[in-house]
Amino acid sequence: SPQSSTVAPPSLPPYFIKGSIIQLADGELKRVEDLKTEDFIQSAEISSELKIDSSTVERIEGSHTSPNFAVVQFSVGEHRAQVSVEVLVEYPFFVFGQGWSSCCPDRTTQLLELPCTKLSVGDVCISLTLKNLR
Amino acid sequence: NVEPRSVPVFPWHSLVPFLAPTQSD
Repeated sequence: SPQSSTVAPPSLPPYFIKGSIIQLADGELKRVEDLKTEDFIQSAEISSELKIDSSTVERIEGSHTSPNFAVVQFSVGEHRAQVSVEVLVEYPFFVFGQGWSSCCPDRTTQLLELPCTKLSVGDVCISLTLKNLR
Repeated sequence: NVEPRSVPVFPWHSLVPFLAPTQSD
């Protein structure tokens, strides 16, 4: 099966810090900690290029590179393509119906003040792919 | 008069990982 690998930037992006202002596709502004599953779904519906895909966490393991990193393996979309992502352990993913989750929620809360739960195998995360333009 | 500092606004899609699976058509 096809497998691709992505490495996240070594530092956390500023928009995950509690209080960051996020603009939805319809122009509405929300704080990052207030985002709901529907906000992502509705924004993707408006978008002409992006669509939401379900990415199920299949495996989480420590990185060989550094103890600060984890490798998360996802099964993406209806074709269940395998994608591995190497991220900082505090990097938050948005889980459908649940909210922000990371491999180390204590660190996420400590560094970003972002309320966060533990990312676990079986969680279904929101991810993006390109819409098929025909 | 002191103008309020502009607060950065981030687009919603920057918060979502872009996981594009390899597709075979």
